[in-house]
Amino acid sequence: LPTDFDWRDHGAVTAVKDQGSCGSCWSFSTTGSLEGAHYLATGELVSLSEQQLVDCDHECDPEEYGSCDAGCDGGLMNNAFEYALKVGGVQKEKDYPYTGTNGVCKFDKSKIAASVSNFSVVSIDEDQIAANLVKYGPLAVGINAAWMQTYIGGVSCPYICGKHLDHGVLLVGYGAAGYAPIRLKEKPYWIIKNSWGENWGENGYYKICRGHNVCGVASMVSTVTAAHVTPQ
Amino acid sequence: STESFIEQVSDDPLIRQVVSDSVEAVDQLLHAEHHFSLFKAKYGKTYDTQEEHDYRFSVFKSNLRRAKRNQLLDPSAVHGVTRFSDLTPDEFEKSYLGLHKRRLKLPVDAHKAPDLPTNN
Repeated sequence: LPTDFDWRDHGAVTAVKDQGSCGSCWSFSTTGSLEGAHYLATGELVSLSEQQLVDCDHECDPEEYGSCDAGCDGGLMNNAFEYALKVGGVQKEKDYPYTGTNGVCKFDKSKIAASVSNFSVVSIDEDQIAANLVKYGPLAVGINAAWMQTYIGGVSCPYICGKHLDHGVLLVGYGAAGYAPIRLKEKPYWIIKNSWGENWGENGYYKICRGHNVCGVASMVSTVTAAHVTPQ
Repeated sequence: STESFIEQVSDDPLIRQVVSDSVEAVDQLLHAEHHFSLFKAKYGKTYDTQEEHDYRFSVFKSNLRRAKRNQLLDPSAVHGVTRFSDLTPDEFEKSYLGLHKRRLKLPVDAHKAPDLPTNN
């Protein structure tokens, strides 16, 4: 495994987006992972539509009544991958732009830009997460966002952080050691793309220390593999 | 435990300048008002009524204290005023998070990724 790795350096990550005041983080985590997988499968980096997932994906976990994707009221990346598998794929952002509110589904099957061929769940082992990241592209992860409301930069490594997950983000890379601006402390860290715009965190990104499932970051990790789609 | 932890961490042994509480309180208020003005300008924040403005300022002061506490408990990061500093933690969670919080269960098509070699 390389000591440092960042999919942004390999052209597999689109620009930072902004979910606005809508609980649709799960859809950004899903599209970010599929954008990376599609890039690895086709060499084409294309921004995919979160609004299609917000409006159209109401996939439920068949084993748990009531745990369905619900647009601005929350969802789960694995349910969203399941939805994308079933309907054939996801449209481009520009064909189905983001509004940040729950709307009527306007999915157009003829405009599918990327398709899911399968998705997997990675074990809590952080070396396995790094290996899957390098092999399959950016990963959809859940995290506890308690410390993110006041985060400005550096490597976050709170002494106390719950592991119940309440936010969906995208794991795009990792670093061997990060110096925090205030204190010179070396911390190996994950590089996380968030969906709160570029003027939050480090240009829209969050760094959290690696190795102890801090804030639950290693406990809900999914990889997705994209199918080759003949461009429409 | 968090509170007692903060007392330990923030009760530093250095001799502090002794000022009367009221002077310090005024100073802190001026400090908070200055930060709030910068915050409103930077993020283009406006509030419909004076009541709403005063309420948001009180939330902002509370978040300043939270950022200070977070800095103590998360020293390798930088914490401070962000675009969410006029939101209560509940408002922030409702509006900007959105992961269904429930027992981790997986849809029928999900399967466990095979272990990959991680050395060499």
